[in-house]
Amino acid sequence: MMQTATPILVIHGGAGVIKRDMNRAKEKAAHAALVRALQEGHALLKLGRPAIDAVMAAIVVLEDDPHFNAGKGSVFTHDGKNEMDAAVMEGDGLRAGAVAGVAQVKNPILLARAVMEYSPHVMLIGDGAEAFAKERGIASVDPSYFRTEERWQQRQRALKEDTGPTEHFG
Amino acid sequence: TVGAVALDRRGYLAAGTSTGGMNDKRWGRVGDSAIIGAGTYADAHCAVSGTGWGEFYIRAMAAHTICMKVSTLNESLQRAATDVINRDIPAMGGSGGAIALDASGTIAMPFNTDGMYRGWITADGIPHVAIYADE
Repeated sequence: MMQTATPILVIHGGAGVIKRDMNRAKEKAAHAALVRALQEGHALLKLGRPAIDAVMAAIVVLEDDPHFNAGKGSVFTHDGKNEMDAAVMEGDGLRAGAVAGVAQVKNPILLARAVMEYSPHVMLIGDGAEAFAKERGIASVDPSYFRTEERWQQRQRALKEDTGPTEHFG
Repeated sequence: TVGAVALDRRGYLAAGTSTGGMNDKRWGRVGDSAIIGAGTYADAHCAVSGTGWGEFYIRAMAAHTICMKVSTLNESLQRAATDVINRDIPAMGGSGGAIALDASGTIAMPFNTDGMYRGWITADGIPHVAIYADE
């Protein structure tokens, strides 16, 4: 396909119960992160870079921001850990990569791309995914990096309510 | 959950999704985000990233179904995305949203929750962000 399309980037930071009386500072911070993600991704598209690069750039911004349930700011498991999943796919060629249950990879989306580009597989999970991240030089962090007090308190409330895991979704 | 879909100058699409999953999850649960075709999918005509109750997105193969409707059934992106996210998934008992983009630059952002953090940027380079349903 050789054409000149108008570069477009669309992002989301999660859907669910978002209350209008949300703390204004929190709303402002989330808004700013979304704008930053759009700008960083779109800047790459304007340079003629492939769509996958823009997707990566935007998601990394959101993974690094504690206001979203991904990367830093991820919710906690029942056992008090952060376990993250990510996936990428390119429309041309249908290449795809995914990771699940990673706990030390700073930006799981970068690892998903590495799985797509440097492994013969589509999905790696858990320890195997972490080992592949080390092999590829993907940045890892101490699991405490992902913790935020707000997410911890959400988990504590869920434990108290004891309604079962299927009623708590991120 | 966070996600992005993009269309580049060559007319190629891509999609990505990243998540911390479900609060209080157990037993090594994996949701839709990492499942190609459920929470994330892209082909030559369409790209989708989902956010919501993952088990339902997996059962509906939500992202792939949206793209299949666009690519194979020639449905509009808006109709395909809305039907899957706001009709099929709620009919199963699920909820959530998605962002979708087609190769002609059409954007769809359906959701059936109180809100969805979302944003888009097109040719003018001006970032647009919305959170609540009526924005």
